[in-house]
Amino acid sequence: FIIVDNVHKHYDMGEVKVLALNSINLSINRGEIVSIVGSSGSGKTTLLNIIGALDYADSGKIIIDGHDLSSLTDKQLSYMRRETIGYVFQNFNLLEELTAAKNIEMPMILTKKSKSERKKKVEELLKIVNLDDRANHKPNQLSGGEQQRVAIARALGNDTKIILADEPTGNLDSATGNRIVDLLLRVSKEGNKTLIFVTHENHIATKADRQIVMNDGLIIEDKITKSK
Amino acid sequence: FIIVDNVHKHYDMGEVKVLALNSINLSINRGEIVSIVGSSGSGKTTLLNIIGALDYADSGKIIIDGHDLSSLTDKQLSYMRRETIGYVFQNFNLLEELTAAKNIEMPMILTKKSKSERKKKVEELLKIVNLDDRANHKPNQLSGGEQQRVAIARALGNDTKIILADEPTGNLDSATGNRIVDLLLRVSKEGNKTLIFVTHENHIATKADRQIVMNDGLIIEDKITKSK
Ligand SMILES: Nc1ncnc2c1ncn2[C@@H]1O[C@H](COP(=O)(O)OP(=O)(O)OP(=O)(O)O)[C@@H](O)[C@H]1O
Ligand SMILES: Nc1ncnc2c1ncn2[C@@H]1O[C@H](COP(=O)(O)OP(=O)(O)OP(=O)(O)O)[C@@H](O)[C@H]1O
Ligand SMILES: [Mg+2]
Ligand SMILES: [Mg+2]
Repeated sequence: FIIVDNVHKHYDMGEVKVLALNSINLSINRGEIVSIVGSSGSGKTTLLNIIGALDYADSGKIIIDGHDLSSLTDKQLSYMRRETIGYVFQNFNLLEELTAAKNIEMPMILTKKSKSERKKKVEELLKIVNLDDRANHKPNQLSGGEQQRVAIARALGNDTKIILADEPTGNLDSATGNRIVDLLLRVSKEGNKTLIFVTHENHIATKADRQIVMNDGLIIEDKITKSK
Repeated sequence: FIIVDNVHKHYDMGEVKVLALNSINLSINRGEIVSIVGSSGSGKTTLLNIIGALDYADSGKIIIDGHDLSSLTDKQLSYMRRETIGYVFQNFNLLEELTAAKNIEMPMILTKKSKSERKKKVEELLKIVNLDDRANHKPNQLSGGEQQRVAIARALGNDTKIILADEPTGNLDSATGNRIVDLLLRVSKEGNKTLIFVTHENHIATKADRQIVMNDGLIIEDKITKSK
C-alpha cells in the first residue's frame, strides 16, 4: 500500500552534504500499524515527509495506494495530501490566526462535506481529544499539549486511508498520551487504515504491530512486534 | 531562594474566565532540583513563566533571589531574565533567521563576556549537546530534537543561578534525553544552581530530588523523592 523503493535524500549546506536518508527500502500493507523509533536526527521526520508527499526524494520511488507520486500532477498531489493522508506534525504547524475549531476544520474545506457536516465533525473531534472547552482559543492561548491535540484532531477529519503522526505524545502527560495513541489505534483498526507514528517513548512504540528503527538515515531494524 | 506566595492567574476569554493558576504556594531553596509533572493544561508552563519573570500573576508575590519581582524596574527584570534565569521553552522559541550558533550566543550578548569568550562558550555548548556539526543550520534546517538541543544549550550560556526547563526531552530519543537531563543535573549540582524542569516522562521526573504534581491550576502533591 505504501512502497518506498531505494530512496535517498540529502540537503546541501554550502560545500557540506547532509545525508538525511540513505537508501531506504520499505513496504507497508494496508491496515498495518507501524512505529518508527531512532535517535534525534536519524531521518524519521524526513522519511515521514516523503511518504506524506510533502517533500521529494533525490532518487528512488514512492508508491502510495497504487500511485507513483512522481507521476501525479500538482492537483492530484494536493488531493492526496488532503484526502488520502492525515498528518500530525512534530511542530504542530497550526495556523496562529485561527481558533482550535477552525484549525481542525481546515483539511475538510475543499472536500465534499457541507458546512454543517464540517461543524458537526469538528465538535465530535474536539470532544474526542478533550478540548470542547478550548474550541475558540487560538494556538497562543493553548498549552503545548493542547496544541498537540488540535494537530491530532485536525489529522482525523477527512477519514483518510493513511495517518502519519510525528511524535504525537511529545507534549502530553502519560495518561493523555496513552489515550491519544489508543484513539489513533482504534480509528485505524476500525477503518482498516495504515498508521505510521514516530515516537521516542518505548511503551508507545510497542503498541504498534511492527517497529522500524532508524539511525543515520538508514533503517537498521524492521520487526513484527505482534502477530495478528 | 524562589518563593511563590498565594499566586493566582487567569485568562479572560470573552465572558469565560480560564483559571490557569489557583492559589499556588511554593518555596524552593538554592541548589534544589525539582521536577513538575501534571496533566496537559494543568498550569505547568504558566507557573514556569511567572517564576521566570516572563509573565505576571494577577495576585500574590514572587520572590527570586531575595527580590520581590513586583518591585523591580523593567531594566532589573531584563537583567534577571538574562543573567539570573536560563529558560528552555516548551516550543523552543528559537529565532528563525539565526543559525544554531547565533541562537545559542543571544543571551550572552549584553553581558560582560567579550566576543571571543562568547565564541568559545558557544563552541563548548554545541559540543556538549552533540551539535558541533550543525552550528550553521537555521532552525528550519534542524530536526525537532536538534532544535530542542539548541534551546537547551542557549539556556546554559550565562551560567545562571536558576535553570527552568519546560519538557526538555519532549522531542528526544531516550538515550539523548537521558544524557541531556544528566547534563542539566550535573551543571546544576556543580554550580549549586536551582533547577526546575517540567516533564511527562516518569523516569526523567524521578531524577529530581523533589517532585511537584499539578492539576487544574493547583499543586496537589509536593514530595521529597531523594534525601541528600
Ligand atoms: N493566553 C491564554 N489565553 C487563554 N487561555 C490560556 C492562555 N494560555 C494558556 N491558557 C490555558 O491555561 C491552561 C494552562 O496552560 P499551561 O500552558 O500552563 O498548561 P501546561 O500544564 O503547561 O500544559 P501542557 O502539559 O499541555 O504543556 C490551559 O488549559 C490553557 O488552555
Ligand atoms: N532543510 C535542511 N537542511 C539541512 N539539513 C537538514 C534539513 N532538514 C533536516 N536536516 C538534517 O537532516 C537530519 C534528519 O532530520 P530529521 O528531521 O528527519 O530527523 P529526525 O529523525 O526527525 O530527528 P528528531 O528525532 O530530532 O525529530 C538532521 O540531522 C537534520 O539536521
Ligand atoms: Mg523529527
Ligand atoms: Mg506546557
